[in-house]
Amino acid sequence: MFEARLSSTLTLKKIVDALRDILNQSTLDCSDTGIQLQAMDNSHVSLVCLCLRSDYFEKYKCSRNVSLGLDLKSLTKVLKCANGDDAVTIKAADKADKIELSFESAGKERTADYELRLLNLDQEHLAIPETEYSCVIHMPASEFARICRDLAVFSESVVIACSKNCIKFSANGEMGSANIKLSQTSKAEVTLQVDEPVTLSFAGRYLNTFTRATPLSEKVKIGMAADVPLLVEYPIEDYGYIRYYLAPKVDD
Amino acid sequence: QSKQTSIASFFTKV
Repeated sequence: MFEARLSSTLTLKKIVDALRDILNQSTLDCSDTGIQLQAMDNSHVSLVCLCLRSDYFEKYKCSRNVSLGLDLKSLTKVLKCANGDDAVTIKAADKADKIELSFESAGKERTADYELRLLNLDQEHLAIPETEYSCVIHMPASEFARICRDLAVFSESVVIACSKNCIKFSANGEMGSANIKLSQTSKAEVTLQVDEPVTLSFAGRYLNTFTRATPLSEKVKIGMAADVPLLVEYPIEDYGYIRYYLAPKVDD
Repeated sequence: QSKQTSIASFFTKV
């Protein structure tokens, strides 16, 4: 039996919004420690990992590990039926073929129950090694979203170059070029920890998709090292995170 | 010209 309650449906909506442009369907792995999701996009260019610890939830019960295969479009449709400030309870029986979502209004005068059919999805798990990133950048999530959006106008590829003094985002296309540099700020809105300078090239379309997680977090962490995927991490308060990994582009 | 690599090539299957 699995049961998890959140006091606000809005956070669940934000989490699903951060996933649904990259994944159509995915499996939530629920255990007594919390909820995890790991999946590659259809093109196998990026990987997304969601981790929510059990103490993120107002109530959390998971007597046996369950895997819930979900169609994220359908889940979005159900979440649209709820107000952001409704409390939401997700329930699934052992070996269930559906989950139940119950929404309760803030004043408790309205409850609405929905059932969503589960999918049997082939699951492929990848082991993600602990990586020592040569460059770790923290910046406001809204700033990162703005940069990704602005650069997408110029080129499919975005070059990220991180050095001791600054991080530079560049795009170069037929229309022209764009270069955006950020230095570490005294207010620590932007911080750079650089052991070795790194320059890598990435598909801007994916970076833009990752920024769908912006409403979840004030800050974003970016990790870069030579010849490894880019890490873009959005913390979910102190209880978990969404991490996106993006394979670099290499010279042909 | 740059070529997109696959994320699966960086991580091992479990």
